[in-house]
Amino acid sequence: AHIPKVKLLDTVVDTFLQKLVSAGSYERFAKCYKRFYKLQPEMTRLIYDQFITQLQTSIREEVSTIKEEGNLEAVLNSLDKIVEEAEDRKEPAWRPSGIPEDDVRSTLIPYFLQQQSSLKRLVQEQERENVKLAEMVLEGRKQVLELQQQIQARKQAWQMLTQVPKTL
Amino acid sequence: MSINPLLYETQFFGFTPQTCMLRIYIAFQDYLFEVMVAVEKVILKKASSLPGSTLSAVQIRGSTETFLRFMRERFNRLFVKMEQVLLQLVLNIPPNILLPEDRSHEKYPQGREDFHLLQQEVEQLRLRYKAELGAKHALLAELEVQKVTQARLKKTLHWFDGLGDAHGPLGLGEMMAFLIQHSGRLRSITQDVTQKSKKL
Amino acid sequence: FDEVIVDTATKRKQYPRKIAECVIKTMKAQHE
Repeated sequence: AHIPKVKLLDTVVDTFLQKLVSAGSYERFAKCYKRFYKLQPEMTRLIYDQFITQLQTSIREEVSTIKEEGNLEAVLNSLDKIVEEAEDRKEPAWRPSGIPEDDVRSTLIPYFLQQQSSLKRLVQEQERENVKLAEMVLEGRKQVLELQQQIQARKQAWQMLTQVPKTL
Repeated sequence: MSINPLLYETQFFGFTPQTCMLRIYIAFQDYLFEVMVAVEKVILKKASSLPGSTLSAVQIRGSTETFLRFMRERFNRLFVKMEQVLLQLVLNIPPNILLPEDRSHEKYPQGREDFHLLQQEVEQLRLRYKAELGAKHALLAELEVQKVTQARLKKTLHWFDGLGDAHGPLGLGEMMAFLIQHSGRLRSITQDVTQKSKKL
Repeated sequence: FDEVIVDTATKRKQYPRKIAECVIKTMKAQHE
């Protein structure tokens, strides 16, 4: 089950503190400060309790400071989300190879693919347009030819006309 | 021992997990020392205020050091365990996880060759597109020229037609037909006359 | 060592996007 990493962090620190406190037990403390303990057992207890409370408070405050500094809560929550999204993935994921030019390539591929498809589309559109233009050009050439032929015919007619008086 | 730099974790967190743990270790340890100093001060103060107390500062310092030595030993042992757990479960990117900025590696695992082929294809497409654009401009230019040419030819034709109309109602075409038709007859009469005169 | 790791990891995080932005700009310029 996914325990949120922030909760895990707090739990681990609490466990650490508990174990540290149980290691530094009151008995141990009184034993080390034996002379003072004999003189002032109640005071020793008071001082020990104060010691433990202060230690726990300081350490917990420190953890909160570190969380704030590194924006750890938000970062760990976002990591939880990333982990959750990849739940169905079992095989090891890609990792940087250590060769930047190899690694950056995959980042660029989507853009090259995008350019490839847009260029393909542009080329096809332009080809279609050029086919139409080519047809128009051929048609135009035909018309020019016809006009030239008509003029040629007229010219010949005139030439013949000018021949007629001579022939007559 | 090879150090695992935890590079991928660092890429995500922006700091190395080891630094984070070191930061926690130093902070915790400092607090332990600080609190111990405070404890020793209080005990010293209390002891010196006790009437007839023979407890010296050196003795109290000795007690402090004994307790602190013990606490530090336990602290270090516990911290190693905590560090392992935090590095494994909290400050860790599981092996099956790909960070968002690396998502493209999941979709495009292409190798060097594929990439170059793709680049070449894009370049070829670019050249083809340029060629098509060139062809388009050439075709449009020719259409432009054709327009001018056709206008000029039509003008010439119109001029010819105008000529026909200028000489009477007959159009050039009819006149031509008339002349051609009669000049043929005229020519055959002429030949006829020539032959007969030879005979005579 | 720590700084080198952080520096390398930071580049790995940021540079691909920056490079992609440059490539996109180049492509756009070529296209125009």
